[in-house]
Formats: sequence, C-alpha cells, structure tokens
Amino acid sequence: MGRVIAVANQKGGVAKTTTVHALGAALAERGASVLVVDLDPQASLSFAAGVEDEPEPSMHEVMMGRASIDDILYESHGLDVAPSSIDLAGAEVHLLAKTGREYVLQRALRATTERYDFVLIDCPPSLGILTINGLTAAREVLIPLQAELLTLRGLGQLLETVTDVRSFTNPELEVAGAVITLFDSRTRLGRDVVARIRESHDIRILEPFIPKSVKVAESPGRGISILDHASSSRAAMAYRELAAHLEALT
Amino acid sequence: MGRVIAVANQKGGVAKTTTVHALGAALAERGASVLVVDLDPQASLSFAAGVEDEPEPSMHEVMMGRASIDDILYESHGLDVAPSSIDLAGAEVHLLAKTGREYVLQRALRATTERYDFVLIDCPPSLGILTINGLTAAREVLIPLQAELLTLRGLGQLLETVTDVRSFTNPELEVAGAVITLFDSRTRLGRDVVARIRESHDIRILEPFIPKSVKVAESPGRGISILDHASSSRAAMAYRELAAHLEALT
Ligand SMILES: Nc1ncnc2c1ncn2[C@@H]1O[C@H](COP(=O)(O)OP(=O)(O)OP(=O)(O)O)[C@@H](O)[C@H]1O
Ligand SMILES: Nc1ncnc2c1ncn2[C@@H]1O[C@H](COP(=O)(O)OP(=O)(O)OP(=O)(O)O)[C@@H](O)[C@H]1O
Ligand SMILES: [Mg+2]
Ligand SMILES: [Mg+2]
Repeated sequence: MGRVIAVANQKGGVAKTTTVHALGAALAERGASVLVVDLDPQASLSFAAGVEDEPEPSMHEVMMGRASIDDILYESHGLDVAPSSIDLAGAEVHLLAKTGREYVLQRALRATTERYDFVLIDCPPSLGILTINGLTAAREVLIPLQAELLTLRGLGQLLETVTDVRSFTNPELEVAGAVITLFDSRTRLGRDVVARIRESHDIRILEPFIPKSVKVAESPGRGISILDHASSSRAAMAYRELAAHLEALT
Repeated sequence: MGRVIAVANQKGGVAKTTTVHALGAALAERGASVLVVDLDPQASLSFAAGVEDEPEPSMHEVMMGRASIDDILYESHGLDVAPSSIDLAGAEVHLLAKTGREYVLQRALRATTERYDFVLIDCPPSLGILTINGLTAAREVLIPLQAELLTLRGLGQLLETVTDVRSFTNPELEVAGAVITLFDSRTRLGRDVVARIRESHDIRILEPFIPKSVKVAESPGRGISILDHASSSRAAMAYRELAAHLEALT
C-alpha cells in the first residue's frame, strides 16, 4: 500500500509544486515508484514536469467522474504524472453542489495507490474543496513553509483545517511535518521565524531546510526537477536528504 | 470619483499583498486618500497593516450583505483598511449559489469610492468568485509578476479571465499594467523572463521593477509597510516611484 502524501499550504508561493516535483524525483532516484498528482488548476506541476499545455483528459475529467487516473497518466523522468489544466477550476463549482464532494479524489486514487510506493499530491494555494479532497485522499500531509512573517500567519489556519478533515472526512490523516523552503541562511529573519514556529506550534520541522537557489527557479519548463537540472546544488542535495528522512518516517 | 484598482494574480506569493500595502502607503504619502480592501480569507493585508486577528465584522459580513464597508473600517498609518478574516472563505460557498454573485463587492463599494482618491483591492491567489468580485468592482487591474518561469505561466490565464470579466460583468475594466516584483537583478533568469513577457504578451510593464529585499519581508506584523520600516531602502523608493507613475497614468 503506497504512502499518499498531500503537500499543502494555502499561502501562495511557498514551493509546494517545487517540493512535490523535487521530492518525487528524489524518491524515484532511490528506487521508489512514484505518482505525482496535480490538483491545482494553475497546472504548475504539469508544466514543470514537461506535460504539454491543456492535456485532455486531465484531473478535471477525473474530478468530474468522467475518467480514471490511469486514463490521464504521463511519464516524466522516472515519475508518473496525473496532470491538471485550467478546466479544473470548473470542477470546483461542480463539486460544491455534489454530495460526498470531499471523497472524489480518495475514490479515484483507490485503485491506483497499490501500484506505487509514494503518491504526492500538489495542492492549490487555498483551503477550498480541491485541497480538502487532497487532505481527505491522503494519509499524511507535508507542509512547505517559507520562513517569513506573512507565511507564518496561515499555519494556524492550516492546522485547524487538518483537524477538521481528521474529524469529519479522514480520521487517518497525520501531519508528517513542515519543510522549511526558500531558506536564506544569511538573514536573521529566517532564523527568527523558525524559532517562532517551534515556540507557537506543535509541529515537527523536517530536516534539512531547503536553501533558496536561483537554479531551482530555472528548472521548470524543461520537464526536469532541480535534481536533474543542477544535480550537485545544495537544493538538490537537500531534497535528496529530505527523501531519505521521509522514507525512514513510516 | 476614486480610482478602483484590483491587484490580482492567481499565482501565489508574487507580492500582491505587499504591493497593495506599500503602494497604498506611497500614494497616501503623496497626499492621496486611500482605502485598501482585503479580499483574501488568509487576511495577510489585515495582518500586515496591524489589524487584530479575526476582526468582526469584516469583509465576510460585507460579502454576505450584513454590513457596509463603513461598518468595518480601520485606520492604519494614513490608510483606511477594510479587513478580512478566515470566515471570508465561507462567503465563497455562499456567493456561488447567489444570483448576481459577481456584483456584490461592486455594490458594497459604490457608496464609498466617492470619498477616496484610490481604492486598492488585494485579491486571493485564485481565479475564483472573490477575485471575480474584485475585477468586477474595479476599473483597472494591476498584475504583480515575479520574473520566474512558474509565475509566467499563469499570465495568459489571468489575461483571459480579465477579457471574460470585461465582456460579461464589467466592460470598463482596463489592464493598468504589470509590476515586476521580487526582482533579483544579479541573475540572468529575471532578465530572461522579463524579455519573454514582453515578447509573448501585449501588456505594459510599469517601471520601476521592485527589487527583492529582506527588509520588505521583515515589515508585516508591525502594522507598517516597507515605506515606514526602511524608508530609504531601494524597495521603498521603487514603490514611491511606482505610485508617481500610477498617478500620472489616468
Ligand atoms: N529553493 C528554491 N530556491 C529558489 N527558488 C525557488 C525554490 N523553491 C521554489 N522556488 C521558486 O519560487 C516560486 C514559487 O514556488 P512554487 O511555484 O513551487 O510555489 P507554490 O507554493 O507551489 O506556489 P502556488 O501557491 O502558486 O501553488 C517559483 O518560481 C519557484 O521556481
Ligand atoms: N520586494 C520584496 N523583497 C523581499 N520579500 C518580499 C518582497 N515583496 C514581497 N516579499 C515577501 O514575499 C512573500 C510573498 O509576498 P506576498 O504575501 O505579498 O505575496 P502574495 O502574492 O500576496 O501571496 P498570496 O498569493 O499568498 O496572497 C512574503 O513573505 C513577503 O513578505
Ligand atoms: Mg503550486
Ligand atoms: Mg496576498
């Protein structure tokens, strides 16, 4: 039975997509079979993994019940990708009117997770129905956190949402931990915010922190993650170490 | 009649909130009367402007039709702030079932805009019903863009949404332009992406670019924008220059 991990944070731009892509690639490099699911209508993960624009069918058809995950799979550098497109925004409106709307992704993944060691779900920057589907389908949630004040604020709201999901739709959901991303060790702000996180929230902070590096921002669009684009960079090494720690976390 | 400007981009973390706060402060410094509206359930702008957590009533009550903008106003360092709270996420579900759902903010602002020279609306990182309300209430949209590949991808989708809003709910909506934020002049990536934007989209890029600076990330939570926190920093000067250009743009 594969480990299904939602990567979520309603704060925008904290490296959710980058983490799913790089962590997925690092787990595949270690020999694991990995599926990454793009649950964001912006389809950043699909773009970063080199999938052509507006794939059809995509996660939109899966969330509307018109296709299975197997119908939409792409293969990209050792990863299976369930791509998304802007149409997925339309599924949000459709889902809100549906009974059992929180369980659509959980049901769609049921037949698939057996075949993978890891399924990583890239959530959009909101706590809406798509993220709720991601949290309901997953057994674990990984929270990328940029060590800055504005991103710290939303952590409490996110942990409350996780508690709600655990009591209403998914009693097995656990918080795997937070990953500090876009970390700049040269400034005091980063260290101060991490200290605040440790004081005010009861959350495990996974090591290592992922350093900020322009090489990471260069890799999307070529279909490759930072692991292939700049294999010996500190960010690539950090994602490899994170993958090793995550595997040991069962 | 005040200028109502929506600051929108569904890509997360591109400095929408920071731009509304800093630009609003810069316009107020030049003697303009300014209202900033927080239309994001994450309430980042409210936090950055020093409003206490979970203000009640807030934009949630305004979007539910239970309060007016005047009922919820706070004053912060020369700016009027219409704050938000996480409850606003509940208004999204409520609005979707309502006829005329796109016009709620436009109607709520009608009595208010007369009193201000500028009304700046901070939109959430999505193209959902709250952002559609922001685009329908505004006459202009300002698009913060981080010069990176993943953020470039969404620009086409956003401009299509603006075209839809113009043909369905708000024929007066104009694109004021894009503001390049979090710009790091030391890397080639930033310059390359800006060149791509100019090639592939017919959009005015407002000058100056806003430089990346840790001082900006330090200021939220103290209630002050970068203009007060580090008044002579390059980022503060850039926002002042942007304010001058925006005023000249009518
Ligand atoms: N370690 C890093 N160093 C430098 N840049 C990074 C790093 N991680 C991510 N980025 C860049 O930061 C930006 C935001 O990352 P990303 O898009 O993965 O965040 P996100 O949380 O998925 O955003 P959204 O909320 O829009 O879904 C991207 O341009 C990405 O390339
Ligand atoms: N010029 C800058 N230099 C350095 N940091 C910046 C700058 N502008 C914004 N930031 C920081 O970048 C992060 C993202 O900015 P901000 O929250 O304003 O973006 P946003 O687009 O409003 O995000 P969201 O999509 O979650 O609403 C914040 O931590 C902010 O403090
Ligand atoms: Mg993303
Ligand atoms: Mg914001």
